[in-house]
Amino acid sequence: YPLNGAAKGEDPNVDFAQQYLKNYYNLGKDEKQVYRRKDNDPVVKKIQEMQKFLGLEVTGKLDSNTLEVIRKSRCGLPDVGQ
Amino acid sequence: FNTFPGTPKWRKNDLTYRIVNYTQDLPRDAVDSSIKKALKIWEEVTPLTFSRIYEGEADIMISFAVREHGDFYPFDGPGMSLAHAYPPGPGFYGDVHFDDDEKWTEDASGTNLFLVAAHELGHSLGLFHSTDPKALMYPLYNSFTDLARFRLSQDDVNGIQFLYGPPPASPADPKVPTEASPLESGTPPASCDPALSFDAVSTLRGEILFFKGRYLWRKLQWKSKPELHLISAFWPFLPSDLDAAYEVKSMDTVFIFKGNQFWAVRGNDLQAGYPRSIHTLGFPPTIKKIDAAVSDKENKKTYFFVGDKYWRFDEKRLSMEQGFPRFIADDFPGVDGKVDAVLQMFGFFYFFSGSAQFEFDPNARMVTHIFKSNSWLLC
Repeated sequence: YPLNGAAKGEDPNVDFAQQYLKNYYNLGKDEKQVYRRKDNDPVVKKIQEMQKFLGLEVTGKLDSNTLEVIRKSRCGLPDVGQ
Repeated sequence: FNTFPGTPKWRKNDLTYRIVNYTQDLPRDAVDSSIKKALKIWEEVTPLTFSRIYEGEADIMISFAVREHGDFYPFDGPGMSLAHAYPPGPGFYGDVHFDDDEKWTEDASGTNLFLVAAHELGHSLGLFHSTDPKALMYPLYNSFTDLARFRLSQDDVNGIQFLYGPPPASPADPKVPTEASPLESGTPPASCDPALSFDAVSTLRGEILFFKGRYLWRKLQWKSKPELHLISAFWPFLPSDLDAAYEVKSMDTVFIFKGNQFWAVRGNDLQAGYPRSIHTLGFPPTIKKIDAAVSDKENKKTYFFVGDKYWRFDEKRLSMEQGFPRFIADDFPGVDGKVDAVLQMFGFFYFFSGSAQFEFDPNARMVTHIFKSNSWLLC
């Protein structure tokens, strides 16, 4: 894995985004929480699902636009059903 | 718009609500009027009515709370999660909780109580989040909403009228929206329309699903009347206007096709690695979409119908068989016209073509009956 970041404790944006995906997009407990920025990474897929739902450009990355949107106030209900 | 999985809705039109406690941010009468105004916007486009009660259990119990407040969905302090609500049903279902760590206001200087209440009450009535950024039911709070001229979006109206229909039309009360009724744009299909045709048909764990546009009918073995749902209520990731669907029972999986893609779902869950291209199944590049498909659980073969031909896929070897495509008319004599959908039931194949349905006996190799396509919907 890339040494930058992963070794020295997570990027706070990644932590925040993962909590957001858990709260609103059913990011599972069992899914690897390491954000490896690879297309088959479940976190990347959840980021893409969230970007699609909220009408953002689907990049699968925590780009500035995505980070801005997930810090906005919102309804506490999830966006996908279980 | 989206409804909750299983499409819960109130089975009555006259609902009660109760404001259980108050925030310190606003005078009580400001809270009362904000809630009343929020209820009114839903009342104006449905047959629903809301009566306030002051004690006991109302259908919609409205309260303010902070952090952990007894429902395993703790609030998170100022900002982020503003409120939440539960879909229709008994007890805490239908209830609305506001996070009292927000600064609740009657204007846009803080978090506008009317706007959030209107959104949450949409959940209490059965609407889930919408992907339409203009919709009230879009999950993010829009502090720039013009509160003076607030109106539901067409998406909101389509959603709530999918659940409860339009308000009763009466000349004295022009509640009926002036422009064409939103149902025209998002009208659910009529099960007893004699011209009804289907996009796709599939079994699913003993049930039968009939797909049409954005909707599906769900035929349960123990229930005579089929249920109408939005496809997105079960599979939010699926498109509408599907081409084909079939179940491979041995895999407990339903495969769903649209254009040159197909999805594999088990229950509500999309299987990893999907959607895939249909060409991974072995179709030649000239095939851009399929019309219908059915998987024969007896011989473990899946039949794909495209135009006047069909292919056969071996579910054991997981590959398309040699010697195909063949003409449908050669092996299924009597099945006329483009095939919209196919269902295997009771040892027969049921071919849906427009409003006609051909019952085909594979042993006798002949059509034994012709029905209306919607005969399964018990019109």
